[in-house]
Amino acid sequence: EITFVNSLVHTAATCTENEEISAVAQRIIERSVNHIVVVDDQGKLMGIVTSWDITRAVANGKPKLKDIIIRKVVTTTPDKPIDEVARKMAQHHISALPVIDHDRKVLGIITSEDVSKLFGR
Amino acid sequence: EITFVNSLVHTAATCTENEEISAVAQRIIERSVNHIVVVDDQGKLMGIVTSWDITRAVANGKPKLKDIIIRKVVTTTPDKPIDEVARKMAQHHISALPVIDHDRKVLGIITSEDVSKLFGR
Ligand SMILES: C[S@@+](CC[C@H](N)C(=O)[O-])C[C@H]1O[C@@H](n2cnc3c(N)ncnc32)[C@H](O)[C@@H]1O
Ligand SMILES: C[S@@+](CC[C@H](N)C(=O)[O-])C[C@H]1O[C@@H](n2cnc3c(N)ncnc32)[C@H](O)[C@@H]1O
Repeated sequence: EITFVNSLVHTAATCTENEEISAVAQRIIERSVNHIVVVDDQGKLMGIVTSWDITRAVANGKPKLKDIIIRKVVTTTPDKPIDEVARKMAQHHISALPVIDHDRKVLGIITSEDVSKLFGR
Repeated sequence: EITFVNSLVHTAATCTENEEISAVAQRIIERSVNHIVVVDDQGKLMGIVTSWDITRAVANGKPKLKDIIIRKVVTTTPDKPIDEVARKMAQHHISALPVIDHDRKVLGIITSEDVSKLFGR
């Protein structure tokens, strides 16, 4: 029985690119997540910012959110099987994939924690 | 065929509790990890600090490493099966377990990324 992205995807915590780093940090803590998906006012994918990127800002002293947003985002779609998601995250050494539709609208997110949980079932 | 912790465990990035937050942030970036295991001068487990904790310091403005170290650490040992690791991380909503021996000496770490990779094999 194959598991597909649409059975594991959940709501992504998002922000817009004109927010402050401190506001994005607050959201990471309040939502207890590591990944914030950057969207435009129509909910389309603009980038990703993680607790790792905020840690890099602490290490290197970057003052603005726009300086730390990752624009080239690795993504997936709801129809993909979980083994493809696992390989994609492993290849890019990342721990989450935003889930998008054909217009790059953000439908949700899937993380290595979600995939790892499948082993505990 | 059951996978055990000893086949997935890898070297943990570590720090001691008297280091600066900025040094720990640098190590997270240099090692490209999210988890730093806090050890004493004999390599025994003292706590854990993650990119999430550094993000919380950014959100709440905590100046010292000792203020952000998590002391009550959820751990595992090399002999445990992977499904137990996956359940333990899911139960505590965390993405890594330091691997320790019976003297609480740190042998390494296993993350949800390591477990997730098994699905891509
Ligand atoms: C290379 S990983 C290294 C640490 C760890 N493997 C992790 O995923 O957090 C950290 C970087 O990956 C980026 N990243 C995370 N998910 C991403 C995605 N889906 N597409 C592109 N970059 C992503 C983050 O923004 C951050 O700059
Ligand atoms: C509750 S999780 C929430 C975000 C996300 N699930 C993650 O693991 O990063 C973040 C907190 O878990 C803590 N943590 C991570 N691994 C831990 C472990 N093995 N034992 C105890 N706390 C841990 C971190 O220090 C941090 O304070």
